[in-house]
Amino acid sequence: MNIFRLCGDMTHLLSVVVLLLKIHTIKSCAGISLKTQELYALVFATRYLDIFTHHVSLYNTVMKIIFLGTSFTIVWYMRHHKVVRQTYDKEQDTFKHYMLIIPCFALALLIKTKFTPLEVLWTFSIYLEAVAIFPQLVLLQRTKNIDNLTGNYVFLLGAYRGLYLLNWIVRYFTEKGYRQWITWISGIVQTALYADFFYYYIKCWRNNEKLHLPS
Amino acid sequence: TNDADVKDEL
Repeated sequence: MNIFRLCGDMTHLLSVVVLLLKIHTIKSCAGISLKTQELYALVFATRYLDIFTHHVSLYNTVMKIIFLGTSFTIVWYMRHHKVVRQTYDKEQDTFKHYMLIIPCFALALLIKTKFTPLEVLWTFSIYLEAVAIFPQLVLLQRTKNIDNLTGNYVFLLGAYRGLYLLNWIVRYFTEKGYRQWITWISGIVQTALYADFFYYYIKCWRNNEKLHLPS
Repeated sequence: TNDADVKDEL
């Protein structure tokens, strides 16, 4: 495991910590898309089906359990916690799940490496993760005052994807025969979705302004 | 190595 992979995972973990901090400590999920969080829960649930059958390392197993547990915890908070659920911007978070789930599943049936249930679901999860941030980006654009925790949460998620790209470049040059086209192309698409957000995040940060996206 | 074998990432 190279430094970029480790930093990527830690950034991903930190993004979850930031989001949980907002939800659990401040008791607010304002500006957070439940649609995106539900899609992430679905991503982890379909990708980590191999958790007990395909052991890579203790590190991987522990991280998988953390991501599964936290993603469902976040969804639970936003849907059921009596205080948190009242801060959810339901009217603004209008993106439809099926508009992302159905095309991703169709694509997973068409483009995958093996036609087995586990393999198709794993591929589906890769495609779905690439676009799962979409409802969140739409919601951010509609939000007038994006608070720091929400802005930082999305920034950390984007940074995690960028670091994974660097990790793949290192692996390509250091591991003989290493290639994974489905993951790479999905990863590039996923990182590209953050480009616009990054541009405004850095611009506002440099100007010492509160983060706002043009509508 | 093919795509199916690389499942060591999260």
